[in-house]
Amino acid sequence: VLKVNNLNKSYITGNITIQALEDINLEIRKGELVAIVGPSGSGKTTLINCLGALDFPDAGQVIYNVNNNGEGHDITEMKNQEQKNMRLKKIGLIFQFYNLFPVLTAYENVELPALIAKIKPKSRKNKVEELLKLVGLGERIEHYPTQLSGGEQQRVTIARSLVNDPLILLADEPTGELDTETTLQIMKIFLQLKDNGHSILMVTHNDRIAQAADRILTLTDGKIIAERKAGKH
Amino acid sequence: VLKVNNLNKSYITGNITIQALEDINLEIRKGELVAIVGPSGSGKTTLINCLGALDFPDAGQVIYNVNNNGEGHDITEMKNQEQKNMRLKKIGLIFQFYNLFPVLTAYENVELPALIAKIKPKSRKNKVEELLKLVGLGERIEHYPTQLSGGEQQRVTIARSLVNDPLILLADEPTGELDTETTLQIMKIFLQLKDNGHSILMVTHNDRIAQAADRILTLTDGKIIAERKAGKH
Ligand SMILES: Nc1ncnc2c1ncn2[C@@H]1O[C@H](COP(=O)(O)OP(=O)(O)OP(=O)(O)O)[C@@H](O)[C@H]1O
Ligand SMILES: Nc1ncnc2c1ncn2[C@@H]1O[C@H](COP(=O)(O)OP(=O)(O)OP(=O)(O)O)[C@@H](O)[C@H]1O
Ligand SMILES: [Mg+2]
Ligand SMILES: [Mg+2]
Repeated sequence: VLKVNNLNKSYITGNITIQALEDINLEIRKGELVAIVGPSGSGKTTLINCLGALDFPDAGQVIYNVNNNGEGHDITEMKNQEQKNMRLKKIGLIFQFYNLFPVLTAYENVELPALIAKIKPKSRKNKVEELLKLVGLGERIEHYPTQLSGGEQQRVTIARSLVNDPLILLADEPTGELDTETTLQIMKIFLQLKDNGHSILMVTHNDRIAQAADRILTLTDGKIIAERKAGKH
Repeated sequence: VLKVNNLNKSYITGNITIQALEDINLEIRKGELVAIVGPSGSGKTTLINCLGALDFPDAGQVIYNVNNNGEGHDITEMKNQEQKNMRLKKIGLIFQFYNLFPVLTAYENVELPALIAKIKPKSRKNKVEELLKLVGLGERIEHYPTQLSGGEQQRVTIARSLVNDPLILLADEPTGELDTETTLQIMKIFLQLKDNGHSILMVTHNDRIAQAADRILTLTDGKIIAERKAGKH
């Protein structure tokens, strides 16, 4: 589903160069849940941004839909419109911050990607309501983000990332604002997606969540320094 | 240091009324570290906002500096300028989101409350540099928030909340973006503050952090439903 080759990314601020990612190689298979862990500043958000074509690596390839011959669509080679199309229909995104439009209600925020993808009104409505109910926010659909708690905003974001049934979900700290119980509810949703053949790449600081993944990649100072199979859940 | 009597707060959205806080009573003593835990949407942020005079309760009192006769300064009765003064010099604040000014560097963000409090330039510089070093960001002082990772932004926020040596720190999820190791470093800082006679009221989803507190208050549906003494650390 996703293959990353020799990804490198640095930021230059004044005369300081920060090597945010160095020689990253990884692959995600269909139906796999992979956790990325690592200290603050280790490059996790930078990695997610490069994989979602929101930031551009200095070098390397990010290939989606890899077939048996090792060929697929390298997102770093796509035009802007093609990348947007990938993000709209194939990749679900959950950012670490600033996910929701403050001027749209919870319902409208979740609906927006489906609207852009030209999903018919009736199917859109059913999907949006089903997802908001799934994350426990059926009673809050008319609220604006400023009228929602931190965890409620995060749950609206999770619902929105799933509205177009993406083949892979890239999630940066999807449960960072949630209490233990709500986190477990969200993990159930993710495991269900996985059983339905979707893939998930998830950054997390929560060791318990990382344990629910099939594999855990540890990032430190921009490099993957370890990979281990997690215990069964 | 802080006494809260019968605090009530509701939000009215259209024709829905949400009782975010109901009959909250609590007190914090000098040198005490109190954790507030509870599910998403239970009222934790609303409580912190009322205690910091950033939101106004429908009823109840929020009294600081309570003396032996039970008298002190009720922040709900203060004029705007007095409240601002309290927040500048007596109360340190860490919000769940949007803490930093994007147009100021890490250094300038931490310095701002000291600048407003008219601290002399030399003492300001020493304090700001000392605090940024304490949170592990000595190398990032010229960076803007958009050039910092989520956890780095959170650490700048923690440094800023301490710059005017507040008698009480109100922190809403201060380590929500941090990995385990960085979280432990921050908790060491908080325990040090506590030993120096400062008080801390901290919202957290992290049970391990809650265990480091002197007391844990559990909030559910706007009410404090439990209070327990935490284990020793
Ligand atoms: N401005 C607002 N208008 C309407 N309702 C609000 C507003 N702010 C908060 N609420 C509601 O009040 C309740 C408490 O919100 P609060 O932000 O205090 O929860 P919280 O405990 O901090 O949750 P979380 O752990 O998710 O951050 C929630 O149900 C929320 O939807
Ligand atoms: N736009 C930018 N300009 C300059 N440096 C940046 C920029 N964005 C990130 N960095 C730096 O790159 C490094 C990696 O940042 P990144 O946001 O990927 O870390 P992270 O692993 O997500 O951290 P956290 O767990 O704190 O969210 C950090 O040292 C950060 O300061
Ligand atoms: Mg990050
Ligand atoms: Mg909150």
